[in-house]
Amino acid sequence: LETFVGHQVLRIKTRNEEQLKQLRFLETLEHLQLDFWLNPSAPALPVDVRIPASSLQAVKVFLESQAIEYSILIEDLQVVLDREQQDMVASQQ
Amino acid sequence: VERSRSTFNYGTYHSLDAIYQELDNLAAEYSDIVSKLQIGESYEGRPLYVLRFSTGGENRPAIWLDAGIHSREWVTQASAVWIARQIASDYGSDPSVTSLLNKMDIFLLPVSNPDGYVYTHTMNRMWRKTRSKNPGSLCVGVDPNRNWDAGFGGPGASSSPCSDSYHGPSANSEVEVKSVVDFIKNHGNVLAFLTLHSYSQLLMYPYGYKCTPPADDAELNALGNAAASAIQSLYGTTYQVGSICSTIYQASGGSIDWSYDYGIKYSFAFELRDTGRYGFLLPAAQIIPTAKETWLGLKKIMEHVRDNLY
Repeated sequence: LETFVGHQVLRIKTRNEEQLKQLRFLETLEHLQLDFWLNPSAPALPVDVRIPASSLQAVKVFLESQAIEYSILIEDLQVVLDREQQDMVASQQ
Repeated sequence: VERSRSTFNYGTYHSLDAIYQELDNLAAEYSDIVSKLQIGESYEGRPLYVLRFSTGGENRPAIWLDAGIHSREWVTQASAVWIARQIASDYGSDPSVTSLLNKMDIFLLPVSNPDGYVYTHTMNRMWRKTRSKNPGSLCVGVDPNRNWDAGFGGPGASSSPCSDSYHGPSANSEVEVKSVVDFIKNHGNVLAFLTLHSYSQLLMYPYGYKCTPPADDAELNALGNAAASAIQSLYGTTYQVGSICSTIYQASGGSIDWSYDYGIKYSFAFELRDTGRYGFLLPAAQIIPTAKETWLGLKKIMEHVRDNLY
């Protein structure tokens, strides 16, 4: 089972079309292995993206350099997954 | 041997086998109105099961409802099973469901992408696509909601097999999609096509492959807003209503665009909760609240279809 230790999910808020364009550019960078849960669509709508631990620093630096606002939606994805797994096991028992 | 009442826990997530077992339980427990049909097999050979809710009659007008086409959206499969029991148990006690089923059939596909669902349980919880092999690529799977014959291969779908929104080699290339298309075409009297996704609380109608409003824009918008109000009435969950293109972004090859262009006027896609902090990992404690509020929205649409046969 693939693990997601250190993966974070960021919620990104864009202010204008230019910032959206920057996020769409980020989407094209395959080596970052980003998983967009909510894709960049309109400035009013948030963008949620899962970022592997290895790409976190690069993405955050990029966002900060473009003055794009973000917050951490999920601090460590694996912690949430472990909790989900425990719930399932407990329920089966 | 008399079957005992199901002990299925609707407030937790389950494996595919457990869900399929519960479909059998429902068909046995409510055998007068519920039957299980197999409409095809997935790429890896798993059955695609549909529950048929019917009080009899030949080829009655019908409502189609599916869940879990994106496998990681677990709350949709879980909600679908809860909704299945709700439909069955409401018949004869809830006047709305009773009158609906006296006039129409409901077909419910609780796990549209069983290979993907099993893969999320066994290999990668974040898997979204099918599990079909892509010749010439190491990457596996097609986004089954970019694979329908509706602006196939257009904006908002990727031509890269490694992308999570890969549209596939051709429309209906995914057997999971083709099975639904064939079933609906063979039936010939499906009047509503409803599909459950998660997350972000949206209720959308066509189009996604283009940004022009559908011919029934006003009616669909009014009905969508009525359904959203019904959803909100239970726990205050707010939904945004609109066409796919105006609500999120252009996305081609989607199921409700195909169904609408095929002639199924009442085509809607739900994006269920999360209300903001869990994404696709909605805690199991929220399954039943999600299913309950969704059911209210679905019922609102189903009642409208029942009262506006075309």
